[in-house]
Amino acid sequence: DAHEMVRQAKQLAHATSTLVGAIRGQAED
Amino acid sequence: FHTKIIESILEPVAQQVSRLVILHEEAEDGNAMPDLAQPVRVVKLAVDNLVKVGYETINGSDDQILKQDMPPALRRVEEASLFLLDASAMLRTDPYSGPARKKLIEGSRGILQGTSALLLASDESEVRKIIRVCKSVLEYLAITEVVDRMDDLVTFVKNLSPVLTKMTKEVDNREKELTHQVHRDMLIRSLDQVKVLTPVLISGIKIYITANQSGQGLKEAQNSRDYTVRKMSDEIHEIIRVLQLTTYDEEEWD
Repeated sequence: DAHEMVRQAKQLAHATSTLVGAIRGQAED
Repeated sequence: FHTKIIESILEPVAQQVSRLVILHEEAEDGNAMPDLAQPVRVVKLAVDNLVKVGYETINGSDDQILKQDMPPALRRVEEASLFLLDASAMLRTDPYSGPARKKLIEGSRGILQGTSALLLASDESEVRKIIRVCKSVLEYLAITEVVDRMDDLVTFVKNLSPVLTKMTKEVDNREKELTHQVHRDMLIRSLDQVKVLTPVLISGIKIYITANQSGQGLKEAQNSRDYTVRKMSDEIHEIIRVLQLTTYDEEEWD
C-alpha cells in the first residue's frame, strides 16, 4: 500500500544517497 | 516536491545527485573510483523491494490511472539500477573508466526520477481517494431538494454527517502535508466555509420544511436553501480543484 511504498522509497533514497556519497569519495553513513 | 513526505524522501538524494552532476561536468572527478560493489548492491536490493511493493500496489488497486502511471516509473528505477550494476562491474576492471562514470550518473539520476514519478503516482492516487469522498458529499448536497419532511431531514443529516466528517478530516490532513502555503491556505479557507455553512444548510432545510407545511414563505425558504447548497458545492469544487494542483501558481512566481 501507499505507506509501504513510502517506506521502501525512503530506503532506496537513503541507499542512493550513500552510493552517491561514495562516488563523490565522501561515503555517508 | 509538493508534499512534505516526498520532499523529505527525495530532497537529500536530489542534492547529492545534483552535486555529483556538477562535479562531473566540471571534470573534477578524475580520481580513481572506490569499489562501489557494496553500495550498489544495497541500492539494487532496495530497488527490488520497491519494485515488488510497486507491483503489489498496482495489482491490489482498482485505480486505473495508477495502474497506468506506475509501471513506467518502476521500469525507470529498475533500468537505472542495472546501469549502476554495469558501472560497478566496469569500474572493477578500470577505476578510471569514463563510460562507467557516465553510467553512474545516469543510474543515480534515473533512480531519483523514477522514485519521484512513483511517489507522485501514488500520491495522486491518494488524492483521487480524497476527491471521491468530496464527490460523495456533493451527491448528498444534490438531493437536498427532495428533503421535504422532518424525518427525511433526520435521515439526510444521519447520512451526510459521517461523509462530511470524513471529508473534513482527510482534507485537513492533506492540507498539513502540502509544502505550498498558498494551496494550504486555499484548502483551509474552503474547508472553514463548508464548516460554517453546514449548520446554515440544516436550518435552511428546516425552514423550508416548515414553510412547505404552512404554505407561507415557501419561495424565499427554497431560494435561501438552494443558495446555501450552491455555496457549499462551490467550496467543495474548489477543494477538489486545489487538491489536484501540484505546481506552483502565478502568485508564487510573483
